[in-house]
Amino acid sequence: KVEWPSTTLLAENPTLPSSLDLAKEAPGKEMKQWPQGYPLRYMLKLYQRSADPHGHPRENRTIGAKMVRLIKPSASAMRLLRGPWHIQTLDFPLASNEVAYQLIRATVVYRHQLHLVHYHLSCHVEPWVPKCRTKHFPSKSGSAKPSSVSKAWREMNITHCIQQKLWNRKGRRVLRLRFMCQQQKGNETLELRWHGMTSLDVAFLLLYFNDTDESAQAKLLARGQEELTDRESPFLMRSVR
Amino acid sequence: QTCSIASDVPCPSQEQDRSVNNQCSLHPYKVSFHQLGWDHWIIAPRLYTPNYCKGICTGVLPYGLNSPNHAIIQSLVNELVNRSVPQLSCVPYKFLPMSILLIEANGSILYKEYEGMIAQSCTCR
Repeated sequence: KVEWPSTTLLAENPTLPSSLDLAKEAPGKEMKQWPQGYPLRYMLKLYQRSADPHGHPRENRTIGAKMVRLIKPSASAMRLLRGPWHIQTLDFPLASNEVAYQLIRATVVYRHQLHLVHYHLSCHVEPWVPKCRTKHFPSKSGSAKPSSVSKAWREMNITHCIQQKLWNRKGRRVLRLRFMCQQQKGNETLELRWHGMTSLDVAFLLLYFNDTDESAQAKLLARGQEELTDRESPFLMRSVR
Repeated sequence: QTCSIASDVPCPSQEQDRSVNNQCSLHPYKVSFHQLGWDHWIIAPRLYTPNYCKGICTGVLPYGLNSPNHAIIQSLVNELVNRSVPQLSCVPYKFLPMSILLIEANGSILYKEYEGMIAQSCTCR
C-alpha cells in the first residue's frame, strides 16, 4: 500500500537516504554561510532562464549543459606592486571528476571595475598557467547571444586552459588566477585592504558539464525500453479479430 | 469481452464497476523543501510536486496503465487461482526531470537537472 510519510516527521529528522542521487550534494546540518551577492544573483538568473517556477527544465533553454557549478575562490593573497597596480591571487579548488559527467565549458566571471570611496580601479584576470588560451565575452566578432553578465562584470572563457593543463591531473587540483587592478587616476597610491575586498566577490569560476557518452546512452536505453513497452500491445489486450 | 460468451469466465460485477473511480491513477501532490528539512541547502525551487500513484490494481486493468503481460497474468492468478500470489501495486511508470539550484558542502552553488524526480504516469505492476 502506498502511504505518504508524515511531513512533520521528516522535518524533525532531515536525514537523507544514501541511495538518493540528490543526497550526494547535501551538506551537513551545520551549514556554511548562505551565498550572497552577485554569484547568487547570477545563478538565480541562470536557473530562471533554464527552468520554470516548478523546476521543470524549459524546452527552449540555451544553457547547453545539464550541470553548472559556480566555484568561489578558497584563498587569496594580496600583493602591492610598484605604482598603481594591485594583485590578488585567487585559488579555485576543483573537485574530483564525476564519472557520469564531462566538462564542456569553463569561464571565469570577474569584476572589471571596482568603485571604492574616492578611487576607481580597472581590473582583469590572468591564468597563472603560461600559454593559456583565453577568450573574452562578448567576443569582438559580435556574438548574437546576449550577455548574461552585468556591466560591472566580465566573462572570460578558459575552457582550453582547464581542459589542456589541469583537468586530467591526478590528485588535488587548484586553478590559480591573478586578479590585477590598476588605479585609474590620481598619483597617490592606494593601499588597499584586501581582507575587506574578498567579501566583494571579485571573481568566480563557472564549470559547465554534460552527460558522458556512456551515461547518455544508458539513459537513452532506459527511455527506449519504456517506449518499447508503450508500443507493445499485450496479447490479452488486443482487440478480437 | 469473453465473459458474455464463455460461461466459465466471470463478468465484472456491479461492485467492480463502482470501484472504477478507485482505479490506479496519478494524484498531484505538492511539498515544500522546508517541509522536507532541505531548505538550508536547496535554493530553488521552493516547492516540489513529486505526485504519487494510488489506487487498486484488481479486476480488468485499463489499457492505458501500461502493465506488462506478466502483471496481467499475476493479477488473474491472484483472483482465479491462488490468493497468496500477491496483488499488483500501483506505482509510478514514467518520470519527469527537475532542475534544482543548491549549495554544496564546500560552499559552491550548483545548478543540476535530476532525472526521475516527478511521477508523470502510473502502472500496475
